[in-house]
Amino acid sequence: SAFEWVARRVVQELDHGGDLIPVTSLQSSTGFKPYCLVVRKPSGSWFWKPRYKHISLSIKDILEPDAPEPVLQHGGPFHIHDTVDGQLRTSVEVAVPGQGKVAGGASVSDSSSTSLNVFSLSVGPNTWQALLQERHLRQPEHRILQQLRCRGDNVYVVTEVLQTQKEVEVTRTYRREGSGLVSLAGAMCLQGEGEGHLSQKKTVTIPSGSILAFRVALLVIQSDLEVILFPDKKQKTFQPPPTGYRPFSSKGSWWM
Amino acid sequence: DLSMKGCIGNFWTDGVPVNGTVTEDFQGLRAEVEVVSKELALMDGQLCRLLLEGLERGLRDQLALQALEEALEQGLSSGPVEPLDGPAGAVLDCLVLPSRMLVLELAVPVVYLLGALNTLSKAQHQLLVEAVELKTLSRQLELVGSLLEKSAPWQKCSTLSLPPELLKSGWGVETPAWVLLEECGLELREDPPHVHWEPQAQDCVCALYASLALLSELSQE
Repeated sequence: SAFEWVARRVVQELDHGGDLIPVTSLQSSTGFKPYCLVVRKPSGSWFWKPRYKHISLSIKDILEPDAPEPVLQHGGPFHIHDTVDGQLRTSVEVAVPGQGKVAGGASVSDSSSTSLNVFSLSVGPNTWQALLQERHLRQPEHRILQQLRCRGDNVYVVTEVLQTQKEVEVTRTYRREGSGLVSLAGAMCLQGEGEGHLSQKKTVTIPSGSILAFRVALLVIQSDLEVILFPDKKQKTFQPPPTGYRPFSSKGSWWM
Repeated sequence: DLSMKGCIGNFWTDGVPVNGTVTEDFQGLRAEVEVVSKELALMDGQLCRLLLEGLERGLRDQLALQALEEALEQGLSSGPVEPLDGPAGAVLDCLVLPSRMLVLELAVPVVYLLGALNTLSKAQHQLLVEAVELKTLSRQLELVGSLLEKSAPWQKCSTLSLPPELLKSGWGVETPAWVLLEECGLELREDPPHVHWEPQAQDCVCALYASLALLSELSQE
């Protein structure tokens, strides 16, 4: 989709090779706000990654509600400018105010020019420490957490997001004789397109404040709550059941 | 390892976990898909038809598809499954015993297929339904397989030309093959037919290949 394309492009420019996760649909974008809880759907394949799914719960829903709301740190805005020359995209530039360009583009074309402003919102490491010292797990445990505990699913909390600063209209334009082109048209941007070559257009409007990408930390829920910013593969949200307990069909056993 | 990967791995080499030997290339993907495909091939013809009909209806309703995947995953980890309405219910009913326990031999391959389908977009779902109806799955499968084979190593960008013999059903912005690949995030060119491979498209193209292969297996007469 056009939205997913934009999200991927932004992640590629701002966090290439990092652990920011692009949001795949505009519809689910609001579910990935800071402090929201998400689960990672297991993948049945070695060839496609597990997907994150929001569960309509925030960390505030599982903690005792008697502390002031912690603030978020703002970063950016980052200005992403994408230039298209009518055949293939030729350059992408990312500029951070006060720091100049952080990634350079090469050529400039007058056929199509695109622009997008995003900023980051993140929970500082000290905020986590303070939050977890002052607030404790709500009892009884939330029903959704109970279900996830039964399934042994890991639960993650969103710690950072990239959001659009202004509404942006994204148009994917296809030329009969050429490659697919993407252009963004926001309040601050110019858009120029050739005439007479277009055969198909798809447009989506991304509202301001839409989340394009997010970063997560693992929650470990025992007697208290821990937020693990850099989890290792062995760490789990819920303690495994005692030895000897076997849920219906440990799946591997059937195959064996 | 109770994940699906563990299941497939164990089954793949007759009980020997395969985790150490998976290669992240087209041969590895094809081998993984063949394991699941063989399981589907053992199913009764009428059951295959019922499953395919249910999945076709599910592909028109993304929420149903997700609900079905959710229910099957829950059933695989914690026992009896609750009945579902609509297309999800129709597929689920093919996979449970009267006690509402899942028949694992049936449920595991279907969960794998649903995982692949749920990685794809709504537009791709619609095109898969059309491909089932028009019996063009194998043609699309051949094209996507060829692309995955040629684009190795997947971690690097590359530009690939597409062989004309795989484009007999047409190649252009409105053709199904174009849209199926374009929705994966690949940049395409019409004349001459080219695909610009992006490493980020790997997950989606692999899921598309698996979906085409397994729907094709279910469609076998």
